Amino acid sequence: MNVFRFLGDLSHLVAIVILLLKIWKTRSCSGISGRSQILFAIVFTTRYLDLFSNFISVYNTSMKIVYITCSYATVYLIYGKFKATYDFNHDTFRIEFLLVPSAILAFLVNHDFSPLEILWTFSIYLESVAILPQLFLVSKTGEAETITSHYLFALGSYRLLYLLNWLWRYFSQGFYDLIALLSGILQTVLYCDFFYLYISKVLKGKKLSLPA
Amino acid sequence: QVILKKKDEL
Repeated sequence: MNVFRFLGDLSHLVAIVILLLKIWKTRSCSGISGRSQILFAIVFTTRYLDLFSNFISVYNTSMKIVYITCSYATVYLIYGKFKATYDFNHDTFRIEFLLVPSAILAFLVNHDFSPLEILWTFSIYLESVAILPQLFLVSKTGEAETITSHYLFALGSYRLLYLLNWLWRYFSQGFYDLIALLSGILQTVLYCDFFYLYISKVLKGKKLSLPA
Repeated sequence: QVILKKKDEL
Protein backbone atom coordinates (compact mmCIF):
# COMPACT_ATOMS: atom_id res chain seq x y z
CA MET A 1 0.00 0.00 0.00
CA ASN A 2 1.40 3.37 -0.99
CA VAL A 3 1.13 6.63 0.90
CA PHE A 4 -1.65 8.05 -1.34
CA ARG A 5 -3.86 5.05 -0.79
CA PHE A 6 -3.30 5.21 2.96
CA LEU A 7 -3.95 8.96 3.13
CA GLY A 8 -7.06 8.43 0.99
CA ASP A 9 -8.44 5.83 3.39
CA LEU A 10 -7.55 8.06 6.33
CA SER A 11 -9.25 11.05 4.76
CA HIS A 12 -12.35 8.93 4.11
CA LEU A 13 -12.37 7.78 7.72
CA VAL A 14 -11.88 11.33 9.01
CA ALA A 15 -14.83 12.52 6.89
CA ILE A 16 -17.13 9.81 8.25
CA VAL A 17 -16.07 10.46 11.84
CA ILE A 18 -16.40 14.27 11.50
CA LEU A 19 -19.98 13.81 10.31
CA LEU A 20 -20.90 11.42 13.11
CA LEU A 21 -19.33 13.68 15.75
CA LYS A 22 -20.97 16.79 14.33
CA ILE A 23 -24.41 15.20 14.54
CA TRP A 24 -23.75 13.69 17.95
CA LYS A 25 -22.22 16.77 19.61
CA THR A 26 -24.71 19.31 18.24
CA ARG A 27 -27.61 16.84 18.61
CA SER A 28 -28.66 17.98 15.15
CA CYS A 29 -28.35 16.87 11.56
CA SER A 30 -29.50 20.10 9.98
CA GLY A 31 -27.68 20.86 6.75
CA ILE A 32 -26.91 17.18 6.19
CA SER A 33 -28.51 15.27 3.34
CA GLY A 34 -29.96 12.04 4.69
CA ARG A 35 -30.41 10.95 1.08
CA SER A 36 -26.66 11.11 0.39
CA GLN A 37 -26.06 9.14 3.58
CA ILE A 38 -28.53 6.45 2.47
CA LEU A 39 -26.68 6.23 -0.84
CA PHE A 40 -23.33 5.83 0.97
CA ALA A 41 -24.81 3.05 3.12
CA ILE A 42 -25.94 1.30 -0.09
CA VAL A 43 -22.48 1.87 -1.62
CA PHE A 44 -20.66 0.24 1.31
CA THR A 45 -23.15 -2.61 1.55
CA THR A 46 -22.95 -3.58 -2.11
CA ARG A 47 -19.16 -3.12 -2.30
CA TYR A 48 -18.21 -5.07 0.80
CA LEU A 49 -20.33 -8.17 0.22
CA ASP A 50 -17.00 -9.97 -0.06
CA LEU A 51 -16.25 -9.12 3.57
CA PHE A 52 -16.27 -12.74 4.68
CA SER A 53 -15.27 -14.44 1.43
CA ASN A 54 -12.31 -12.32 0.33
CA PHE A 55 -9.67 -11.78 2.98
CA ILE A 56 -6.98 -9.23 2.10
CA SER A 57 -5.63 -8.07 5.44
CA VAL A 58 -6.72 -7.24 8.95
CA TYR A 59 -6.48 -3.58 7.92
CA ASN A 60 -8.86 -4.04 4.96
CA THR A 61 -11.38 -6.07 6.92
CA SER A 62 -11.42 -3.66 9.86
CA MET A 63 -11.80 -0.61 7.64
CA LYS A 64 -14.70 -2.24 5.78
CA ILE A 65 -16.46 -3.01 9.05
CA VAL A 66 -15.85 0.52 10.36
CA TYR A 67 -17.15 2.14 7.13
CA ILE A 68 -20.30 0.01 7.04
CA THR A 69 -21.04 0.43 10.74
CA CYS A 70 -20.50 4.20 10.69
CA SER A 71 -22.62 4.69 7.58
CA TYR A 72 -25.56 2.83 9.15
CA ALA A 73 -25.06 4.72 12.41
CA THR A 74 -25.21 8.01 10.49
CA VAL A 75 -28.42 7.03 8.72
CA TYR A 76 -29.91 5.98 12.06
CA LEU A 77 -28.99 9.31 13.70
CA ILE A 78 -30.56 11.26 10.83
CA TYR A 79 -33.77 9.27 10.37
CA GLY A 80 -34.08 7.99 13.93
CA LYS A 81 -32.57 9.71 16.92
CA PHE A 82 -32.34 13.26 15.57
CA LYS A 83 -35.14 13.05 13.05
CA ALA A 84 -36.72 16.24 14.43
CA THR A 85 -33.69 18.27 13.25
CA TYR A 86 -33.57 16.72 9.78
CA ASP A 87 -34.19 19.14 6.95
CA PHE A 88 -36.89 17.23 5.00
CA ASN A 89 -37.94 20.33 3.08
CA HIS A 90 -34.57 21.03 1.51
CA ASP A 91 -33.30 17.48 1.07
CA THR A 92 -35.34 16.77 -2.03
CA PHE A 93 -32.91 15.38 -4.61
CA ARG A 94 -34.52 12.40 -6.36
CA ILE A 95 -32.13 9.54 -5.59
CA GLU A 96 -33.76 7.20 -8.10
CA PHE A 97 -32.16 9.40 -10.78
CA LEU A 98 -28.80 8.20 -9.44
CA LEU A 99 -29.74 4.65 -8.41
CA VAL A 100 -31.39 3.56 -11.66
CA PRO A 101 -28.70 4.78 -14.12
CA SER A 102 -25.95 3.36 -11.86
CA ALA A 103 -27.71 -0.01 -11.82
CA ILE A 104 -28.27 -0.04 -15.60
CA LEU A 105 -24.67 0.98 -16.29
CA ALA A 106 -23.37 -1.68 -13.89
CA PHE A 107 -25.22 -4.33 -15.92
CA LEU A 108 -23.89 -2.99 -19.20
CA VAL A 109 -20.31 -2.04 -18.33
CA ASN A 110 -18.52 -4.36 -15.91
CA HIS A 111 -15.44 -6.60 -15.71
CA ASP A 112 -17.42 -9.80 -15.28
CA PHE A 113 -21.12 -10.57 -15.57
CA SER A 114 -21.48 -12.13 -12.13
CA PRO A 115 -23.67 -10.98 -9.23
CA LEU A 116 -20.84 -9.89 -6.92
CA GLU A 117 -18.96 -8.12 -9.68
CA ILE A 118 -22.08 -6.30 -10.90
CA LEU A 119 -22.86 -5.16 -7.35
CA TRP A 120 -19.26 -4.00 -6.88
CA THR A 121 -19.45 -2.07 -10.16
CA PHE A 122 -22.82 -0.60 -9.13
CA SER A 123 -21.25 0.60 -5.87
CA ILE A 124 -18.40 2.29 -7.75
CA TYR A 125 -20.81 4.08 -10.12
CA LEU A 126 -23.18 5.05 -7.33
CA GLU A 127 -20.40 6.34 -5.09
CA SER A 128 -19.19 8.68 -7.82
CA VAL A 129 -22.50 10.59 -7.73
CA ALA A 130 -23.74 9.87 -4.19
CA ILE A 131 -22.69 13.30 -2.91
CA LEU A 132 -25.03 15.11 -5.31
CA PRO A 133 -28.02 15.26 -2.89
CA GLN A 134 -25.69 16.84 -0.30
CA LEU A 135 -24.31 19.39 -2.76
CA PHE A 136 -27.87 20.06 -3.92
CA LEU A 137 -28.92 20.70 -0.32
CA VAL A 138 -26.02 23.13 0.21
CA SER A 139 -26.86 24.98 -3.00
CA LYS A 140 -30.53 25.12 -2.04
CA THR A 141 -29.94 26.60 1.41
CA GLY A 142 -27.04 28.68 0.05
CA GLU A 143 -24.71 27.89 2.93
CA ALA A 144 -23.02 25.17 4.92
CA GLU A 145 -21.79 25.08 8.49
CA THR A 146 -18.00 25.13 8.73
CA ILE A 147 -17.91 21.62 10.16
CA THR A 148 -20.02 20.38 7.22
CA SER A 149 -17.49 22.02 4.87
CA HIS A 150 -14.65 20.14 6.60
CA TYR A 151 -16.64 16.94 6.14
CA LEU A 152 -17.13 17.61 2.43
CA PHE A 153 -13.48 18.54 1.97
CA ALA A 154 -12.23 15.34 3.63
CA LEU A 155 -14.71 13.24 1.65
CA GLY A 156 -13.74 14.86 -1.66
CA SER A 157 -10.01 14.57 -0.94
CA TYR A 158 -10.35 10.83 -0.45
CA ARG A 159 -11.06 10.03 -4.10
CA LEU A 160 -8.51 12.59 -5.28
CA LEU A 161 -5.87 10.77 -3.20
CA TYR A 162 -7.06 7.46 -4.68
CA LEU A 163 -6.48 8.91 -8.16
CA LEU A 164 -2.86 9.59 -7.18
CA ASN A 165 -2.71 6.06 -5.77
CA TRP A 166 -3.90 4.62 -9.12
CA LEU A 167 -1.36 6.73 -11.00
CA TRP A 168 1.32 5.32 -8.70
CA ARG A 169 0.10 1.74 -9.14
CA TYR A 170 -0.05 2.11 -12.89
CA PHE A 171 3.60 3.08 -13.11
CA SER A 172 4.90 0.78 -10.38
CA GLN A 173 2.77 -2.35 -10.98
CA GLY A 174 1.11 -1.82 -14.35
CA PHE A 175 -2.18 -2.07 -12.48
CA TYR A 176 -5.21 -0.13 -13.57
CA ASP A 177 -8.96 -0.51 -13.36
CA LEU A 178 -10.77 1.68 -15.86
CA ILE A 179 -14.14 1.44 -14.11
CA ALA A 180 -12.75 2.68 -10.80
CA LEU A 181 -10.51 5.22 -12.52
CA LEU A 182 -13.15 6.94 -14.67
CA SER A 183 -15.69 6.91 -11.83
CA GLY A 184 -13.04 8.32 -9.49
CA ILE A 185 -12.34 11.15 -11.92
CA LEU A 186 -16.05 11.97 -12.18
CA GLN A 187 -16.41 11.80 -8.40
CA THR A 188 -13.50 14.21 -7.88
CA VAL A 189 -14.68 16.60 -10.60
CA LEU A 190 -18.04 16.95 -8.82
CA TYR A 191 -16.19 18.37 -5.82
CA CYS A 192 -14.11 20.92 -7.76
CA ASP A 193 -16.54 23.78 -7.32
CA PHE A 194 -16.77 23.03 -3.62
CA PHE A 195 -12.95 22.73 -3.28
CA TYR A 196 -12.64 26.21 -4.75
CA LEU A 197 -15.14 27.67 -2.27
CA TYR A 198 -13.54 25.78 0.62
CA ILE A 199 -10.04 27.06 -0.12
CA SER A 200 -11.12 30.62 -0.92
CA LYS A 201 -13.54 31.01 2.00
CA VAL A 202 -13.51 28.41 4.75
CA LEU A 203 -9.73 28.24 5.10
CA LYS A 204 -9.72 32.02 5.53
CA GLY A 205 -12.09 31.72 8.46
CA LYS A 206 -15.28 32.57 6.66
CA LYS A 207 -18.43 30.52 6.57
CA LEU A 208 -19.23 28.81 3.32
CA SER A 209 -22.04 30.76 1.71
CA LEU A 210 -22.97 30.85 -1.93
CA PRO A 211 -23.57 34.05 -3.88
CA ALA A 212 -27.31 34.73 -4.10
CA GLN B 1 -5.49 -4.86 -18.79
CA VAL B 2 -4.40 -6.20 -15.47
CA ILE B 3 -7.33 -6.80 -13.17
CA LEU B 4 -6.57 -8.09 -9.73
CA LYS B 5 -8.94 -10.97 -9.13
CA LYS B 6 -9.07 -10.12 -5.46
CA LYS B 7 -10.05 -6.53 -4.89
CA ASP B 8 -7.56 -5.10 -2.45
CA GLU B 9 -8.83 -1.53 -2.22
CA LEU B 10 -11.62 -0.02 -0.20
